[in-house]
Amino acid sequence: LLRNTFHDEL
Amino acid sequence: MNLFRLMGDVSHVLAVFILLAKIWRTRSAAGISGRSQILFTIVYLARYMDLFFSFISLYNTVMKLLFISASCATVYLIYFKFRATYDGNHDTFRIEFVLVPSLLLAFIFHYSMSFFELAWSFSIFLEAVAILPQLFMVTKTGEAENITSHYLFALGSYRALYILNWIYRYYTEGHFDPIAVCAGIVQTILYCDFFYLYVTKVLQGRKLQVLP
Repeated sequence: LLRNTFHDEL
Repeated sequence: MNLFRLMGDVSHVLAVFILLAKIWRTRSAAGISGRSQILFTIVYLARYMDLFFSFISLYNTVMKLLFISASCATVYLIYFKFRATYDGNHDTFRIEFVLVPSLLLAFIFHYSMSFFELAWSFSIFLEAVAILPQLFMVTKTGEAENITSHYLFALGSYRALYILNWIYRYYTEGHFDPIAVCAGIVQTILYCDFFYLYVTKVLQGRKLQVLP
């Protein structure tokens, strides 16, 4: 899956 | 940050405080599912572990601390301070039926095989179904106090607003998070039945009665 491991949402 | 996400977070904070205030003021946990609150505490602990080493913004950090502390405080009030008023006979949903599938899904769908990413996915999937014990309890008791209905409405609205936030972010910055979006849609769908009852009953000033 898309590798957006930067979680800026709560 | 956009208005949808901000309204979503405000709705979420509102839900958390409605519940805490209700239990604290009435000194009673009647009608509240302690099991759902335990699941929410697990959700926040699993998702906000990065609190201690990835600083995103003061807002982000404050909100994470608030959700963790408020959910722990709620569990404490239900199972310790006002334990005598906890309605264990109607709060019987087997939470392992949501914990295990969430864990399995986290091992299938995640963004990286790191502990924190698995914990994050687990918390996303778990949050989608964390309200089930509470909804189950409302159907078992056949009704919900008005204040509990307001709590559920605010809690359901939070993720519904997040869906609008994801649509907005997709079109403005191309941001797309399939795990959060899919789980968020499932989570919001679970509230639809309740939303219908809330709008047709509670907003007309009547008590929320789940037809037996």
